[in-house]
Amino acid sequence: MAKVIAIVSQKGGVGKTTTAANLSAALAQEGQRVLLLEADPQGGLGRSLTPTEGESKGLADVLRNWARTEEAITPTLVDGLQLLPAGKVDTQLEDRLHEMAREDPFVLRELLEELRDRYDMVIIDSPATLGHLTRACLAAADSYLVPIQAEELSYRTLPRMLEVVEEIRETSNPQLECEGFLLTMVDLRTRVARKVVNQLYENYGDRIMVSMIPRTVRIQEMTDRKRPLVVYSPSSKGALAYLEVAREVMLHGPGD
Amino acid sequence: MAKVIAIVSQKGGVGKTTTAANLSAALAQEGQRVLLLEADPQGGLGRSLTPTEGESKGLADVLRNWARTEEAITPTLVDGLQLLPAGKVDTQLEDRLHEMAREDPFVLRELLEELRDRYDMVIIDSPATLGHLTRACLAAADSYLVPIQAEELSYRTLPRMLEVVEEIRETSNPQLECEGFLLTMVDLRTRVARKVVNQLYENYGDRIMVSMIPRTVRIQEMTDRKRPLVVYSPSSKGALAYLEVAREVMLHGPGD
Ligand SMILES: Nc1ncnc2c1ncn2[C@@H]1O[C@H](COP(=O)(O)OP(=O)(O)OP(=O)(O)O)[C@@H](O)[C@H]1O
Ligand SMILES: Nc1ncnc2c1ncn2[C@@H]1O[C@H](COP(=O)(O)OP(=O)(O)OP(=O)(O)O)[C@@H](O)[C@H]1O
Ligand SMILES: [Mg+2]
Ligand SMILES: [Mg+2]
Repeated sequence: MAKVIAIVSQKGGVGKTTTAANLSAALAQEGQRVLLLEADPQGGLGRSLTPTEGESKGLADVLRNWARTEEAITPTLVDGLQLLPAGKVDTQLEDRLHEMAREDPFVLRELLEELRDRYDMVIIDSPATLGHLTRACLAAADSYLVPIQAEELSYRTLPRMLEVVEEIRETSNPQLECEGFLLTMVDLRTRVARKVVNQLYENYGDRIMVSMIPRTVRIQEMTDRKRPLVVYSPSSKGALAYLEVAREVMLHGPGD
Repeated sequence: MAKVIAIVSQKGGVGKTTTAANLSAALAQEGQRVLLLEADPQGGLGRSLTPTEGESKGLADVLRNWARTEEAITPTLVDGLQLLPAGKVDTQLEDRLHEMAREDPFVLRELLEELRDRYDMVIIDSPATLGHLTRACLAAADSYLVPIQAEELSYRTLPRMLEVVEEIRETSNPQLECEGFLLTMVDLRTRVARKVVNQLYENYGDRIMVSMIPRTVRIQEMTDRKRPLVVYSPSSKGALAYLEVAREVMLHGPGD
């Protein structure tokens, strides 16, 4: 039974997609069979990790019954890592996806039911909102991981996120646990960053993951290289940090 | 007649909110009467620029006819700059806002009609999607300004954005012009950044604004200081860059 982890934050640009790609690749390097699910229609994972530039079938096609799940799942350049991309999505289709998630909050959970015995881990990249699609990701997950930058605008989104998690726990997924808050793009040389990190530990100490991801520009080469940093530069500080996150996740243990 | 500029990008974390706050404050410093409209329910402007921590009335109340526009508009610590915050928004209300914008794409345009003679400039901060709320911002605007980071994931969102702009031009706002693409968080010391900047100039040369905003951590103190960088540190390199953007915008000329 695969463990399902949803990478969530309503704050834009905090590193959800980067974390989803590098964490899943690091888990694959540790011998896990991993599926990476791109539930963010604007995500960029399909473009970054496969040569087909988003032309192939994806989640949007599977949910409309225009493709079977197996047709939409594609290998990546990382051994042990497969990707179910969002697929080609225009505005109408994006609306349709949000509509489907509103009508059936379990739409992603049901999709993953048939796949859970083929993988050890499923990592879901979600959009930068707390709307129906993100809630469907939380309803499908065993745990949620929140990337957070050490700055004020990102920190202040946490209470709202935790409210929504509580709602999901009450309405659709009582087992949903916190995988942790992952500090990303960390640069502690600044006063602002140190202040926010203090606030984080004071208010959420028990949820903050041990590993932190340093700010490192090399991580942005993923789209060019068609593979995440942990693959093209495995001994870089960013890659080692994501490897630590993978080990921390594996220590937390499997799904139920 | 105020000129209305929508700050848009479906990519998260590229600096929409930071640009909206600093550009409007810089325009106010140049003697313009400015209204800053927070059309992003998760924006953070209300929290950052006013002492009331989002308790006061906002756009959400005005659109539901629970408050008159004047009640929701609040002064800021910047002379000449007033703010119409999003207001206190939970998930139901956020859905409701998206619904309203779907039912009436001109909902924001109508709201601004009654205000345009009181201001010289209206700056709109929009959410990180291309959904109905962002389209309502584009329908209400004279021009759109796209903050863009010099990195691949942000660059690749441009074609899709320009498609949506064309749709809006055809369906609801033929006058909509491009104010420009503004490079933010720029650090040209990296190969990736220089590569993306080359691609940007090759493919969109005529739309790129002359001013660029350097990466500068001091800009992140806005929420603590309750005012944007251009006010608390006017001679810093980030502030001077936003002052240049304000001057460039004023040179482009007023709305019609
Ligand atoms: N540790 C890091 N160091 C430097 N840059 C990083 C790091 N992690 C992510 N980035 C860069 O920051 C930008 C935002 O990251 P990413 O796109 O993963 O965030 P996101 O939360 O998925 O954004 P969105 O809200 O648009 O979905 C990207 O350009 C990415 O390459
Ligand atoms: N020039 C800059 N230098 C350094 N940091 C910056 C700069 N501009 C913005 N930031 C920081 O980057 C983060 C993202 O900026 P901001 O929140 O303005 O982006 P956004 O596009 O509005 O995000 P969202 O998609 O969540 O609405 C913030 O923490 C902000 O303080
Ligand atoms: Mg993303
Ligand atoms: Mg914003």
